[in-house]
Amino acid sequence: KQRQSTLTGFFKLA
Amino acid sequence: MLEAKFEEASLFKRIIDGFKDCVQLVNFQCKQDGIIAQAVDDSRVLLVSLEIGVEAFQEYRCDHPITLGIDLASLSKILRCGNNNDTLTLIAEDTPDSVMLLFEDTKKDRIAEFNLKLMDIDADFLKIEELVYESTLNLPATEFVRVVRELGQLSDSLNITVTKETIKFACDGDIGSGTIILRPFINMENPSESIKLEMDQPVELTFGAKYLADIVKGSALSDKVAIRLSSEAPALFQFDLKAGFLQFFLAPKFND
Repeated sequence: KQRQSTLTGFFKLA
Repeated sequence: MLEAKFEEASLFKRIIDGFKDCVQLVNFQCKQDGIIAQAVDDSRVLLVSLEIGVEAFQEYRCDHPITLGIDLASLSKILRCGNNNDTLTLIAEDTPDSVMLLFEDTKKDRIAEFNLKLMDIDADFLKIEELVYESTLNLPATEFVRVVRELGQLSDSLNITVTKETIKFACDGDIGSGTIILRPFINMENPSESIKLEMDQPVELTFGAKYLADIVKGSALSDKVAIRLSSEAPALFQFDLKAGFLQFFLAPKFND
């Protein structure tokens, strides 16, 4: 089963 | 005051068409050295970063930094007006409520003027650090579009594996599975048809097919795409303009 990661954590998203 | 004139409206149309389907509200930051924009999609999986350098314009003037908060759906409506080979000038005051789009045909017989109301968009601008990538691919944009379209029919995930001599795209879905293998080669007569691969480390990553389907729309801007990959990090898909670029940063899927 795969989980979609987000950019949060890689980039400082507001 | 901003006055930014594209020799052909089609360039700005293609830029906007390249990312309007994945983000809607975007701050365009206009400065002396050109226009930049950045936006993250609602799911925070995809980040779009645009840079249009001064050289992309026939004429460009921006005395003070100006932010244009634009709803791309509204902008697209206006961009559908005017012909592709009209010149298009963006005009805005220093603290604007609206931006004017001025289409002029080459004979200056038809002049069309539209005002687009601006929005106050609350979004921070990210300083994107230069990430270290383990592999960089350069593909003809048409090849990238084809791979994403063909494999995207079978599954909602697309796996990319890069080894020393091959780039493998694979998917495995309910109706079946598919694999497309590309090998690097150089086309001397038509360099943009070449496939290049620089690999420091083999990489294997999986991405959501629906995001890739959005990213391939950037292919209207360039006949080549650069894909930079690192394990467990967002990938970078870049389409170069004559002056500037459209970049997509896409977070991968991970095995649980």
